[in-house]
Amino acid sequence: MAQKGITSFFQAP
Amino acid sequence: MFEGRLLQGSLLKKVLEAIKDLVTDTNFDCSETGIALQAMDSSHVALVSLLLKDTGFDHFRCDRNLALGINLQNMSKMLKCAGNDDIITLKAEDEGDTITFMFESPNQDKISDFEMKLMDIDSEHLGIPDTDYQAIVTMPSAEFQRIVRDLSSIGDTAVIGVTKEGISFSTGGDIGKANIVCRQNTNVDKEEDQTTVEIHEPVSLTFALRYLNSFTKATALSPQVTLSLSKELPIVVEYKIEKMGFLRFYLAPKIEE
Repeated sequence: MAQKGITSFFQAP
Repeated sequence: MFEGRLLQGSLLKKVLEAIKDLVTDTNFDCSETGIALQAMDSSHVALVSLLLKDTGFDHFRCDRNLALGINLQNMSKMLKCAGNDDIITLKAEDEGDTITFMFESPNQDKISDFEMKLMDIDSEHLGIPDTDYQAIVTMPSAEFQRIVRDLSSIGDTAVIGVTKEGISFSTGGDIGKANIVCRQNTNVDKEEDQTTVEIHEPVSLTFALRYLNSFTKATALSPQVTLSLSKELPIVVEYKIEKMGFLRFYLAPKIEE
């Protein structure tokens, strides 16, 4: 399984 | 200038113990409504969000918004010098490059001032969308800590599943497998011993136990922890801080390749 990064769920401003 | 006096100084000590190993440097964003912090761990897998509302302080003043750049290991070293019953006051000038921690013993016979250097930190805040989670479980925080610690000795990842019956934690490794189910339990004497499940749809997600384990360093902040889950979204592990706000951890799931 691959670990997703948190930034792929929450947007930068 | 900024000044916040916290009667229950141990709360701040506990917050630092909970996040100092996950996040290295971060801004404490001070405004007239309180202190907020948002930071990712170095591998950008987890996110920490802290809110300490002004109303939770005995005295709170913030003339203009300040981002106080802080190395958490250093702040932790300073706060370890405060007694558990001490009142802690944070102070910073608008244009200054230091923060002062003042510790007052409960009977006012010892006053200590510690001044710590601030740092410039470029931080961009991520927008966390409002989400209607498919499952929200509130359970004793010590129980969650125990489960995560126990499973960590067997495997590296845990599958967390929620159905209307309860929440399950499963792992597997070289030595074997483990599965723990906590049923909804609202018939206990103390409210803090309850496990409650609020569910719209059953959900099952896989997470790295190393991070969950790290989050449970916040256990001392609250007798209960709330886990919010939705398909293919980060889990939210929330510890409410009495009268002040919350400490939340977001952890990205592991996904089938």
